Amino acid sequence: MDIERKQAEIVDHFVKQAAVLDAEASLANLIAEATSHPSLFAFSEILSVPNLTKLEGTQFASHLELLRLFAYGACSDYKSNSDRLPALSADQVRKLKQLTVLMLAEGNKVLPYDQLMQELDVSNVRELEDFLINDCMYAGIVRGKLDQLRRCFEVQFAAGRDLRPEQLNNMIQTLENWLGTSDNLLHTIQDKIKWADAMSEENKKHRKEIEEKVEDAKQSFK
Amino acid sequence: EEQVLIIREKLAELYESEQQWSKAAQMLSGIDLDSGIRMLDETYKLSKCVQIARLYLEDDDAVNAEAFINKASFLVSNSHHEVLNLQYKVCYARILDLKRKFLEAALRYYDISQIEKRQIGDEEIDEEALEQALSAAVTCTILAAAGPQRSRVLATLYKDERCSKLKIYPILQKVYLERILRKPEIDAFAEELKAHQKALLPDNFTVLDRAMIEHNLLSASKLYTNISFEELGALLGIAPQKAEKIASRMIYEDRMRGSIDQVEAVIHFEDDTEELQQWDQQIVGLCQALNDILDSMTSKGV
Amino acid sequence: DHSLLRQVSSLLRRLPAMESEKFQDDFL
Repeated sequence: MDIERKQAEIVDHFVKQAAVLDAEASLANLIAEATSHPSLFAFSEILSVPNLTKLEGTQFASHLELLRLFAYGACSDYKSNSDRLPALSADQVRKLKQLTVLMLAEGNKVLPYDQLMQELDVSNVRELEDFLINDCMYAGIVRGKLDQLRRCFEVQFAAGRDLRPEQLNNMIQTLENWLGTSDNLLHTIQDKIKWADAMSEENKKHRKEIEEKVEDAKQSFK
Repeated sequence: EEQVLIIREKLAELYESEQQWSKAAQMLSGIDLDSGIRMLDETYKLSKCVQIARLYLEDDDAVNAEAFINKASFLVSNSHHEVLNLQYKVCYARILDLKRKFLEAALRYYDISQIEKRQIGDEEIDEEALEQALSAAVTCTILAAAGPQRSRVLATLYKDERCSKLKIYPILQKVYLERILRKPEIDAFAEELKAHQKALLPDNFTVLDRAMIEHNLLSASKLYTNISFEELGALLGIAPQKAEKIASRMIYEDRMRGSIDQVEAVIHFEDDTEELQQWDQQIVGLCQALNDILDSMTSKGV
Repeated sequence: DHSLLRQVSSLLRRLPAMESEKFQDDFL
């Protein structure tokens, strides 16, 4: 939520710019600016601006492709298509790595160092940890703990990335599962409460019977 | 005695005019304030003690200054002289600072920075002086030993709006958020420090070094479940054995929670809360996030 | 609404809340 709040204004700014810019070169520059911005991790709103379709089929089409990659892709996608895409600045490389970490965190709670080093093209643990600390955790896009013994990063929270349409079904399914599990749990709790009440009543009844019997026995003894 | 007193005061004035602070202080300290022959007024005694302490402090002589401030402590509680009381407070804070009792000094500087009156007796209190006191409070807090007590003072300072206007605010923010400080930031902070705040300690670290290493170690404990001595040393910029030693001292002094496995050469950091409590907190966080989403949806008319 | 979808996506990743070994032991 914090991330969304922080980037809402930035998204708004770029969307407004994208809507009014005329020249293709200016739109390409805007894309470069957006993909380099240190506090922006969401690009689907900008992608949705109809004006950007101007870039299709032009010499700047690769910039539009780059924007799509930043919205939905990762470092490995850039590597496999680098010949068709513009060269990245240092800021863009950092951003893409951050987005890659977010994407990996979508799939797993525990991210092995080896996997991270491979995906992020980092050669040593110190460099990886410095990146995760300074550019991910301190940037507020992930929260977690680094475990050197197990050589992994345990993610507690990760900001959401832009969604591809095909991801929606998974999300709905997960939410339905949550709903189902929560309902079942509530029913189970309800049943347990009823059972506890019933046992308590039976206990009281049994106690009363015993007390009456004791009283009767006392009377007959007298 | 009356005549000796007058002579001593005059000589002290002369020494002061020549900026020979310690000599002026020595001259005044020869006045017998506890004389059985003459009855000296309590305010006069207090003013002399404070004056002598201030003179010694001009030469950074905390030892002698403290002796006289301690004498003043007995007199200040009954004093209604606002100017003297303020001077006493400032002296006391500076002595604590010089003696490297940074947390106590910070609290006193902070107290001074919160003075509301702009005129006390004949003395005008300008905003710059209050800002200096606040800045001194922040500096001392950052230099204080990392741990729960310092965290509380940091929180107070961070939440004080006035601090956001200080030049030193960026580092205060990082220290409060328990973030690792890097060399350029530490060097920039070092430029604002006084000589005694950068003094060399017996273990060959400076006062600043030690404060920064301990802070970074505590920051690392928030980021790592465990870390090898070697990596910790690399992170802190010191030898692994020194990193282990500092960590063990902090754990022993209860300023950091953890354990050391010397066989594996690893430090295990422990959270203040148990695993199940952390789990609870995660679920609370999830519920809050869910609430935020529902609020967003409502505000957007979904 | 892209922003809402991203928030929901982030929310869904929050469970399971913890997966460390120590937590599994304590939870059991």
